[in-house]
Formats: sequence, structure tokens, C-alpha cells
Amino acid sequence: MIGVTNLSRHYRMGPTTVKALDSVTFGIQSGEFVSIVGPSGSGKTTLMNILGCLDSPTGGSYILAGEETASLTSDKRAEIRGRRIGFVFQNFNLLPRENSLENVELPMIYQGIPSRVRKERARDMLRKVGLEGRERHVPSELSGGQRQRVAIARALAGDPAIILADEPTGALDTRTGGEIMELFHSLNRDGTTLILVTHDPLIARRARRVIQIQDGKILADVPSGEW
Amino acid sequence: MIGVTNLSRHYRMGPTTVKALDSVTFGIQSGEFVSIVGPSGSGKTTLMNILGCLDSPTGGSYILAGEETASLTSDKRAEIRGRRIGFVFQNFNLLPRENSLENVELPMIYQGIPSRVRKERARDMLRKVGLEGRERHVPSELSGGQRQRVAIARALAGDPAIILADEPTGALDTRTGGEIMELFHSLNRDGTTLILVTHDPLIARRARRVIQIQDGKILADVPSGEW
Ligand SMILES: Nc1ncnc2c1ncn2[C@@H]1O[C@H](COP(=O)(O)OP(=O)(O)OP(=O)(O)O)[C@@H](O)[C@H]1O
Ligand SMILES: Nc1ncnc2c1ncn2[C@@H]1O[C@H](COP(=O)(O)OP(=O)(O)OP(=O)(O)O)[C@@H](O)[C@H]1O
Ligand SMILES: [Mg+2]
Ligand SMILES: [Mg+2]
Repeated sequence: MIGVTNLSRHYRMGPTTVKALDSVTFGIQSGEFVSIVGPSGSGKTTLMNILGCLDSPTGGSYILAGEETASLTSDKRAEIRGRRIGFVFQNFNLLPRENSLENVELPMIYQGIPSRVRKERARDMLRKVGLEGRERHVPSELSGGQRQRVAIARALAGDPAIILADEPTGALDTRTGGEIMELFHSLNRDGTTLILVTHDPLIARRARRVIQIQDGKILADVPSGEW
Repeated sequence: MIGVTNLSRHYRMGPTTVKALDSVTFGIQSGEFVSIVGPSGSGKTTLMNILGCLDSPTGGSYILAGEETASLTSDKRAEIRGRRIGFVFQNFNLLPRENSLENVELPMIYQGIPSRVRKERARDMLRKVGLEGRERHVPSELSGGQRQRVAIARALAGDPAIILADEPTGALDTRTGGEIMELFHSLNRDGTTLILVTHDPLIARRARRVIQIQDGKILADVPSGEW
């Protein structure tokens, strides 16, 4: 389903080049649950942005469901992002003037889902992440962990084939984080591919496989029991 | 140094009132190291914003260094924020068009510190949080954990009497988070008052005292060994 070969992402800053990703290679099958771990600044978000078709590599190849993403039109990439992938961003990226319900509905609007069904699914997903009673709050009227949970609900409400979650429990207490992980696990049991960046070793170990990143390179790619 | 009595913060939303803080009472002495813990949405950031003179309570009193903050002019509150308090925000609040060095210098500009000294201190603090080589990056060119560390460096560079840190290791891997905690600990040993919101029980326990918050109320206020 996902095939990454010699993938690189470089940033030129004057005379220096920052190698955020430096020739990484791996594959992920449909339905897998993979954790991506590594120190701050090691390249995890850079990798997630390329996997989510939000950014293009400067070198190498990314094949998604049989298609080389480099050759896709920007419309086609937008469609993949809208329909196949649910993305939980590290900094949430909520629309500041829309309330929780409207933020969660957004991907489903792009999928052409009718309004009544969208609102019902959005309400349901907000309830599942513990945000009943916060539907009408805009992001500035929510706590940090509540904003994170709106971002999670938004990624899940459209029932995507692949979930890319960039530190989805970073702003949550242990108990709320555990409830979110249960939600992710049940979706994965139903066949959703789950790729999760985390700093929390306890969360990383609950995946079946761990990819360890450092300085833009893959340090290890092992079953979670061996990590 | 800090005396909070029946402190409340309510938000009216149409017919409902959200009691983000509901009559909390406690004192913190100069030089203490206190952790504030509690579930997502329990009122921690709301409390920190009042302690940092960024927000006013709707009820009760907050006495800081002998002065009732409610009676301070807004100039006086700005001066306290600029000179006495170093605040690490949960969502960082960096200036998007300024690079790391400029962001860290900002509080020292308000303190009237000359440019050469500011730059030297800013560079030194960025090095202490592991961001050497990232001085010229603006926030969009930094990872999540790097932005968090710029926010930390900014709070510390002005050598404040009180550090208010709202989940300062939330975006950091265990090792980098540990280095940041060492930095906080050494400042506390030198006499800086440290009030730290955290979701991480391991970090909470390293404080001498833990205040546990739930639904805007204090559930417990105990030595960390008993928590
Ligand atoms: N636009 C950019 N220009 C220059 N350097 C960049 C840019 N974006 C990211 N970087 C650098 O690339 C490296 C990898 O960044 P990335 O955001 O992928 O790290 P990360 O592993 O997600 O870190 P964290 O755990 O802190 O979120 C970092 O060192 C960062 O400074
Ligand atoms: N402007 C506002 N209007 C209405 N409700 C608000 C507003 N700001 C915060 N709240 C509510 O007040 C409660 C406390 O928020 P606060 O940000 O203090 O929580 P927190 O303990 O910091 O949570 P987290 O751990 O998720 O960061 C939350 O339930 C939130 O929805
Ligand atoms: Mg990141
Ligand atoms: Mg908070």
C-alpha cells in the first residue's frame, strides 16, 4: 500500500542544506499499525507530511496504492488527502473561526457527504473523543487537549483508509490518551492502516512495528516487541 | 509570594456558564517547585493565565508579592509579566516572522537590556536547550519540539523570579525532555520559583509538591511523595 524508496527532503538555507529526511526506505501494508519514534527534530513530521501528500520529496520515490505520487496532478493529490487519508496534525491546524462541529465536518464536505449525515457523524465522533458539550466552542474557547481531540475527531469522521497521526496524545493526560488509543486500536482492528508518530514509549509499544528515526535516517525498523 | 483565595474564572456562553476555575485556594512560597496536574480541560491553563497576569479572575483574589493583582494598572501588570515572570505557553505563542534568536530576545527588550547582552544571553539559552544551529530559523522552519524549546529559552533568558511552564515537555522525546527538566531544576536550586503544568506523572513527581485539579477545583495539594 505504501512504498518509500530513498526518500529525501532537503531544505536549502543560504549556504547550508538541512537534510530533514536523508534517503529513507520502507514499506507499509494495508491494515498495519506502525509507530514512528525518534528525537525532536529527527524528521518524523517531515516524513508524515510526505506520506500525507502535503509535501513533495526532493529525492526518491513514494508509491501509494500502486501510484507514484510524484506523477499525480495536484487535484489528484487533494482527492487522496480528502478521501483516503485522515491526518492528525502535530499543531492541530483547526480553522480558528469555526466551532468543533464545523471543524470536524470539513473533510466530509470534500467527500460530498450530505449535511445531515455529516453532522450526525461529527457529533458521534466528538462524543467518542469525550467532547460532548464542546460542539459550539471555537478553538480559542477550548483547552489544548480539547483542540487536539477536535483534530483527532476531524481525521476519523470521514472513515479514511489510512490514519496518519502526528503525536496525537501529546496534549492529553494519561487517561484521556488511553481512551484515544483504544479508539485508534478499534479502527485498526476494523482494517484501517494506522501510522502514528509518538514520543511516548508506552504508546509506541502498542503498535505491532516500530520505525526509529534519527537525523533524517532510519535507525531501526523492528517488531515492537524487539524495540 | 503567591496567594490565591476563592479564585474563579467563569465563561458565559449563552444560557450556560462554563466554570473553568471554581473557587480555588492555595499559596506558593518564593523558591518552591510545584507541579499542577489534572485531566484535559480541568482548568490548568486557565489558572496559569491568571497567575501570569494574562487574564483576570471573575471572582476571588490573587495576591502576588504582596499586591492584590486586581487593583494593578494594566501597565503595572505588563511590567510584572515582562520582568518578574517567565511564561512557557502551552501553544508556544512564537512570533511567526521572527527567527529563534529574535523570539528569545523579546522579553529582554522590554527589560531594557542592551542589544549585545541580549544576543549573547539568547544565544546561550538556545544552546542550553539544544538549538544551536537553529538561531536563524523562523517557527515554520522548526519542528514542534524545537518551537517548544524556543518558547522555553524565551521564558528563561530574562532570568525571571517566577517560571510558569504550561506542559513544557509535551512535544519532546523523553531524553530531550529530561535535559529541559535538568535546566529547570538547576534554576530552581538557584532560587527561581517554578510552577509547572504537566501530564507526565514522572515529571510531576520530581517537584516537591503536587496540586491536582479536576473540573476547575483543587482535588489534592500534597507533597509529591504522597501523590
Ligand atoms: N522549512 C524548513 N526549513 C529548514 N529546516 C526545516 C524546515 N522544516 C523543518 N526543518 C528542520 O528539519 C528537521 C526535521 O523536522 P521535523 O519537523 O520533521 O522533526 P520532528 O521529528 O517532527 O521533530 P519533533 O519531535 O520536535 O516534532 C528539524 O531539524 C527542523 O529544524
Ligand atoms: N474562552 C472560553 N470560553 C468557554 N470555555 C472555555 C474558554 N476557555 C477555556 N474554556 C473551557 O474551560 C475549561 C478549562 O480549560 P483549560 O484550558 O484551563 O484546561 P486545561 O486543564 O489546560 O486542559 P488541557 O490539559 O487540555 O490543556 C475547558 O473545559 C475549556 O473548554
Ligand atoms: Mg514533529
Ligand atoms: Mg492546558
